[in-house]
Amino acid sequence: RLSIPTLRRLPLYYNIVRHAVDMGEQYISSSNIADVLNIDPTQVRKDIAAIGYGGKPKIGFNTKELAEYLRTFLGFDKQRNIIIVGAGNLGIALAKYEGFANQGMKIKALFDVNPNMVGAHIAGKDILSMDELESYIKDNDIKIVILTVPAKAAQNVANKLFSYGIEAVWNFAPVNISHPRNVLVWNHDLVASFVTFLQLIPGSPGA
Amino acid sequence: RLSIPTLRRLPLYYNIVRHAVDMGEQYISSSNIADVLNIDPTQVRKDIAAIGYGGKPKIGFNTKELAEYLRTFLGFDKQRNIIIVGAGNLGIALAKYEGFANQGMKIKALFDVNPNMVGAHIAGKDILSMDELESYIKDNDIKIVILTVPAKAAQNVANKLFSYGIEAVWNFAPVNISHPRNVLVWNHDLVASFVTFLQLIPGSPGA
Ligand SMILES: NC(=O)c1ccc[n+]([C@@H]2O[C@H](COP(=O)([O-])OP(=O)(O)OC[C@H]3O[C@@H](n4cnc5c(N)ncnc54)[C@H](O)[C@@H]3O)[C@@H](O)[C@H]2O)c1
Ligand SMILES: NC(=O)c1ccc[n+]([C@@H]2O[C@H](COP(=O)([O-])OP(=O)(O)OC[C@H]3O[C@@H](n4cnc5c(N)ncnc54)[C@H](O)[C@@H]3O)[C@@H](O)[C@H]2O)c1
Repeated sequence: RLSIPTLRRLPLYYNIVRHAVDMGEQYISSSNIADVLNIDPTQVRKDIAAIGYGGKPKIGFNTKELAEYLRTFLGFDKQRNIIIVGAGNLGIALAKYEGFANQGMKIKALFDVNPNMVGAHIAGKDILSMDELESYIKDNDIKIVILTVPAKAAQNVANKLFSYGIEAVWNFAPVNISHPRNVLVWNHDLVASFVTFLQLIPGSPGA
Repeated sequence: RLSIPTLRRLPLYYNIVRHAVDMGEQYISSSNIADVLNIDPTQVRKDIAAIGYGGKPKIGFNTKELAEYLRTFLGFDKQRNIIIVGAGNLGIALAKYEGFANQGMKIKALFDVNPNMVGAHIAGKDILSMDELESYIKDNDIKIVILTVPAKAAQNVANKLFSYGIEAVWNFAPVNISHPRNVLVWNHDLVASFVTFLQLIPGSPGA
């Protein structure tokens, strides 16, 4: 219903408006928000209207109210329990990252096949064995998984996750994971994205 | 000149075609490539034509030739020296990642302000002091930087990098870095992207 570009901007608006609340500012306008992101204020106005929030054109939006509205809309008021499968370099970096908590996301545990990792405790979370994955997912009502296993393991592990009722997988392995229609999978190839970005350097063939 | 969606697909085509070469397949068709990515073969054909490569419709593309063409087009045949600024969890995960080398990218060194990190050696690369940043960039002709410092340091560090002649910055700190027009900056807010993705789960307000 909402476009993907709008959905991309909403979390950014939330951060900006929440920052304004922290700074003690009572009101914020579309132009204020637009300036931070270097976009058109009309786009900001349209997006906020599209999610059903009205503002006073002369004064702007009440920061506390808009922050709260965005927070609820984006589901940050609900705790979402997440697990990380693949406790390697990237998995551990993500596990330590405190930025998830602001958005209502809690990384509950990590999973790995490597017996040297299993049993370790990182950033307040346990690294558990893959044997415990199915029961953990069911006991903790886990719907969302961050997948940071090597490419050759990714599809196999994903297939297990689908069979355990997972609804969304954020996949960092550089393979295109096939999945049932009712599961959301984001194949997020960081390096391919980086390469795309480098194509835009003036002088590159792609630029 | 080329659209961003096309530029996004090209590195993915390269991986697929190179894989076919490794598997000893002599030819590959647009349909073969399209199947892996679950996209329309016509799109693949158009993209490959758009970068100036012709194929034989009946037989398909010669895998070695197309791989070589894509490799050159994407600049993977040129070594691109990259540095990482901010040798924390994410910086170190990226430094250890071997996926960059396939694409002609070499992470040469990391930089940090933390004296406990400076002098360490990770994945064959030194962690150097920020005092050495300017001379290192000039001596090694560094044009591309991966920025993995905390949000509050990001703009300051970026300003230094711009003054040292850096052309492209891949920024992971969750702030929108302002930059001169002739520098390419990608503000890659991983968590905001993840949140956007979660909006698409059936049942979410955004879905
Ligand atoms: N590190 C990066 O910066 C980076 C960047 C882009 C993409 N990636 C991709 O992300 C993934 C993780 O990268 P990394 O650098 O953390 O790799 P890593 O090798 O450090 O970690 C992978 C972990 O997965 C575990 N594992 C292997 N098979 C498993 C299985 N079947 N079930 C559960 N766990 C299993 C391993 O024991 C290991 O701990 C890789 O696919 C990589 O290509 C990483
Ligand atoms: N870790 C993740 O999974 C993750 C995910 C999304 C975004 N990020 C963002 O990426 C950045 C890095 O995350 P992290 O988890 O590695 O953080 P971290 O705190 O582990 O690492 C940051 C590093 O930057 C160094 N640093 C601080 N100020 C500096 C300066 N002025 N110059 C050079 N180095 C400086 C620190 O000493 C530290 O080693 C942060 O902005 C974070 O918000 C991280």
